[in-house]
Amino acid sequence: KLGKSLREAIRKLARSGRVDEAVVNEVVRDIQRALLQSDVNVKQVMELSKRIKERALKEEPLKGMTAREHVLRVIYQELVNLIGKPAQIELKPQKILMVGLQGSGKTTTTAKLARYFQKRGLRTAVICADNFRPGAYEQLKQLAETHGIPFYGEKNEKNAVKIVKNALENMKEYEVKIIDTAGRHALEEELIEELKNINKVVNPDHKFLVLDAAIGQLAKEQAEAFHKAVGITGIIVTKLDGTAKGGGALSAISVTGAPVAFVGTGERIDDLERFDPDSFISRLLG
Amino acid sequence: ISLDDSSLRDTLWEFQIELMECDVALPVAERISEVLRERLIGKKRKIGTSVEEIVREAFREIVDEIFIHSLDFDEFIEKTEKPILLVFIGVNGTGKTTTIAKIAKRLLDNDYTPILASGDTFRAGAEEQLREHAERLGIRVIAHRYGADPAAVIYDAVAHARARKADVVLADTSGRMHTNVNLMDQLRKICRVNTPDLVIFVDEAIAGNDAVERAMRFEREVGIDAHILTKVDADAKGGTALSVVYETKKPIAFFGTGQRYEDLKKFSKDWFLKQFLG
Ligand SMILES: Nc1nc2c(ncn2[C@@H]2O[C@H](COP(=O)(O)OP(=O)(O)OP(=O)(O)O)[C@@H](O)[C@H]2O)c(=O)[nH]1
Ligand SMILES: Nc1nc2c(ncn2[C@@H]2O[C@H](COP(=O)(O)OP(=O)(O)OP(=O)(O)O)[C@@H](O)[C@H]2O)c(=O)[nH]1
Ligand SMILES: [Mg+2]
Ligand SMILES: [Mg+2]
Repeated sequence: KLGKSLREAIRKLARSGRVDEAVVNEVVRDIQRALLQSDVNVKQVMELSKRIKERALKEEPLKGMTAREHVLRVIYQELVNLIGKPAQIELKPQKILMVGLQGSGKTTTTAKLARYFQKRGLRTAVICADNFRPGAYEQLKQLAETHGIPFYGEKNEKNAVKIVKNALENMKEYEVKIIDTAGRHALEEELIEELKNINKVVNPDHKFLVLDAAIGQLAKEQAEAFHKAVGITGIIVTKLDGTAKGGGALSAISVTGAPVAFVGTGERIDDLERFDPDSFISRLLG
Repeated sequence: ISLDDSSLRDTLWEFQIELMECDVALPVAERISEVLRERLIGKKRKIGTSVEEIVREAFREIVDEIFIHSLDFDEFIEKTEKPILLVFIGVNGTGKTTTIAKIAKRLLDNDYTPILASGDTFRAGAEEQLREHAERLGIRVIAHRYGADPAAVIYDAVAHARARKADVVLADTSGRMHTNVNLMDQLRKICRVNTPDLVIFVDEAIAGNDAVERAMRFEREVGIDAHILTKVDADAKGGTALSVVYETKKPIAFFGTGQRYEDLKKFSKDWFLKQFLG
């Protein structure tokens, strides 16, 4: 389950036989390059490298462990600590608010998530609170209709907060209600304000940050803005069917304290998987 | 004072970190750092100028060289035989459809007649999204039914443009991952059947290292003539633009700087330098 650069790095260690500083430096440098290319936050990579190096050199390998196993274990542990456990998905009545940057995959994921709950026996509805993007109402409505998911939206309402108020009134019979919002970023003050108002009216049980796996160094500041605005309780990393590694998710996890709940692996309704830290790490280490 | 390896090493490492924090892809940042070292080692430094200043100045020259590839979009439209076909491609959600609408507006403002080809026959709401833009701008859309062959829709749009003496066909395509063989085949067919005047690769300025991977894959597998980088207004640091042009050697036609029709900025080296290197 190890990525190629990690295997290469560990091979160098294996040849040396003992935990020698020069070789550890080389291994850490390989890991560093892999993480940077996977879009992990630069400062975070540097801090992680420092910790891995210190632990690799100062800690005693466990009884019976070779030098290479020891360093491998340290790297793996440090990454697991950063990434944390996958989110617990409770199969019970709840309101979920979907937020994130423009084009990150919120609308598509809203439909996928609704299907996920529906398949597990919960009466689920989706709500379109995006009254800004051309065709947003039609997009979610079509996805919902194609897959037999109840839908609420108001095509010409100028006030998104009003839409969600009416939605909650009209969709009371549904156990799980998932609210799709318009894309927005940290510098769009009015849109962030609108999101806070939507959040107040809905009072959701979950606020999921939908993050594109390809996002670069901006992941940290964007995740911070969404967390400050509504308090993120879960992260969904989309488009992992491409070649992006999703390193930005590590920034999102560390600034929100929220776990990753799902990953998006395609455009179809079933292309939603529960987050698996091990496969995520191995992909990260390329 | 002559610049030696030890005085350069720390500064170049710090500078490389700065580049990566601005979304310059790792291999590009490393290469830039190497080139800086090659050019600066042994160079004379005046008393009073810091090593940092010298590195920044040398970097400005490198940026100049990287952005040597240019495309004057307005001139291209003026000089090319009509109807012109522009095909917009890229991975999912990068801003293709919105960018098409912005360019249509720009063409209208310059007294050209654009028509839109609804080449995304797959995604929910794709046609409605394009139609809404067309309605707002007062321009025509050519679309077939859901699931139709995009190559045929675009072909139809060009025939239509020819008959109606329209100037430019802006062809939208569905977002697709370069890892999807069938969709990349479909894209090749679109280009083979329709021989576009420009194939424009639309990606986000907020994408990280993967921006280089996907630009290179699309360039290798389909061929691209120019880049458009969107979502610059999301506080993008600009490294993506540098990385992508460094690798593909294709010009950036525009930056997308917001969601309104006017949020389309023609590429200029000075604007880039001011925007991203302050
Ligand atoms: N390949 C792939 N495409 C995805 C995935 N998730 C979403 N998409 C696609 O990404 C594009 C953008 O998805 P949307 O759901 O419209 O994104 P959004 O966040 O709602 O966009 P805005 O509402 O404009 O902010 C669409 O083409 C989706 O089909 C994924 O996991 N893999
Ligand atoms: N902030 C900002 N948002 C943008 C920009 N360009 C596009 N967007 C937004 O990004 C989202 C996706 O734009 P689309 O035009 O649907 O992207 P697309 O590439 O056609 O998406 P698919 O067809 O699903 O692959 C929308 O919410 C747009 O308004 C930009 O320059 N800045
Ligand atoms: Mg949406
Ligand atoms: Mg589109």
